[in-house]
Amino acid sequence: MNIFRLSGDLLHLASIFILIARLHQTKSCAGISLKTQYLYLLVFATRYLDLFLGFVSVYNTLMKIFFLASSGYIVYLMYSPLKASYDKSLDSFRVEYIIAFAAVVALAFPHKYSVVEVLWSFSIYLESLAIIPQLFQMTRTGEADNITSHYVFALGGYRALYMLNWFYRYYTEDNYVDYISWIAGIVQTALYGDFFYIYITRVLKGKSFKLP
Amino acid sequence: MDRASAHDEL
Repeated sequence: MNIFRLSGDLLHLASIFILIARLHQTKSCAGISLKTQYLYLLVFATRYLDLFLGFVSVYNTLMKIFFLASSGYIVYLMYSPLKASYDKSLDSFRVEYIIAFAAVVALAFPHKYSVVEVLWSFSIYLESLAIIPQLFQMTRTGEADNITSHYVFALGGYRALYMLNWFYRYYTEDNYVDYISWIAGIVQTALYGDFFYIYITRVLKGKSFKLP
Repeated sequence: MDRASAHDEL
């Protein structure tokens, strides 16, 4: 564990709390992509199968359980109590392409050919692309409320911190490298590029998230 | 260390 990874994990945790608070406060899921939330649930379900296979640390186990439970809860909220506020026509990105792409890359380049390893690779590639429906919806409508942009910023920030973590691990842990995590992580962070720019130039200056 | 089984990150 290092400070970058811990900060990244905590920011990831914060992003989920921000989203749940937003859903509870506004009693609406307008502006939030259900498809992105479904993808995160699928990401955690396929990656954290290893909860049953091995033990890393209490921290690791508790975080995994939290991510699984919270993503299930968010999907439940959007699917059931808040369903009336969900506008399907705005959430129109075809996620089939993302899932198929992640599956093909996972099958082509896993660390090892076993069910758990291929699913792990799938979850890493899927996570790197899972934000696309959310960003797509924000681009389509051209705006987002502030708390939604804080949510997306926290998610992007978590990934940026993980990249610093990998640099740190490379130098401190005998050239540690996990190329799948690295490639997917770089792609994932890059996807947030435009968003970060608008967030910093507008939202942090007290304006709303609006595309020019 | 077997990199493939070292998934210690979240």
